[in-house]
Amino acid sequence: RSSLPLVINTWPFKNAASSAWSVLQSSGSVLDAVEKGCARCETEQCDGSVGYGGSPDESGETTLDAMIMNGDTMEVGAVADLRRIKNAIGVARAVMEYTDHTLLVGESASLFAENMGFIAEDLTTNKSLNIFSQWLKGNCQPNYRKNVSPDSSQSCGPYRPKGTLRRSRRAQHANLHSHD
Amino acid sequence: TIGMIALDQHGHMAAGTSTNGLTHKVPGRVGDSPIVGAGAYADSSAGGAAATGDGDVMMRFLPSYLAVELMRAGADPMAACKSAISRIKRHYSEFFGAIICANTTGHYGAACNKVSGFTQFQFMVSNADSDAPVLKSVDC
Repeated sequence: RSSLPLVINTWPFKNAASSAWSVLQSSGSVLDAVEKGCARCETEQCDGSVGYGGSPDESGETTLDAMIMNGDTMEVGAVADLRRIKNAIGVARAVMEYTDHTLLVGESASLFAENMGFIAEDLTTNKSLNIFSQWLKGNCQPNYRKNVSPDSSQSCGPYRPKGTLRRSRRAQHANLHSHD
Repeated sequence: TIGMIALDQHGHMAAGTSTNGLTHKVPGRVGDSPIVGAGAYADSSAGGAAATGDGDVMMRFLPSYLAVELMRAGADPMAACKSAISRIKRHYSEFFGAIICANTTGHYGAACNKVSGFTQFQFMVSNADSDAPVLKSVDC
């Protein structure tokens, strides 16, 4: 048996589901529900895989990806490799509502967000800094490099392409604590 | 990563995702979450889906789009989710990933790929059956 309305979300992020459900219960739109629900996770840094202060890249920076899609009109707004702006799904919605584009990326997406009134701020926290410094101390393991020298399974970069390409079995780094 | 699908009593549907991606990624790397049809997809006339996991692999198979198109063709959400996972598994048997699916009548399902350390996938559901969100899980 099923019943409408419905909110369903990945992982046990209960507060996100509650936020979205409250929007629907007060006759808000499904777009508002998805935006509020995902934004709740951005604010609460759900399990460290959403929002600021998580998943630092090789240079220690946290960057964000988000999208929102309207199932009635098939309109989409998305941002990727967003820097210095915390509310990624809010920026994705701004892409949908204030441009004719679908996806904006990187530094230019951050400038668009600032133009649209989003606050620019550092996405680094003590926690992400600590993750990064431990990683550096551990010879930058794991990493997503291959066919480079120095050997990326032993040491940090900078890396240069190795002459001979070896088809390596894909390393499995994604897990419960680091995933998309 | 959070992926979410919302469906109101009038049949309007939306989907969305938000993530900070893989830890220690190469700067500039983007995962599946913001890619339409990969991280999420919604068509109010067919259904919605949202995926999570190793985005570098998953995005190549557009799992959310595939699941919605299977529901459009009549598959129930659980079957659509399972097909989307098995399509990836055929090429990457050890990939880390999961997907949630919902059709236009509010039925929903989820599926995941069983790998060591990941044998069960948890997700949240809110609907008229229970005002408070309910924790659900599927075995991978």
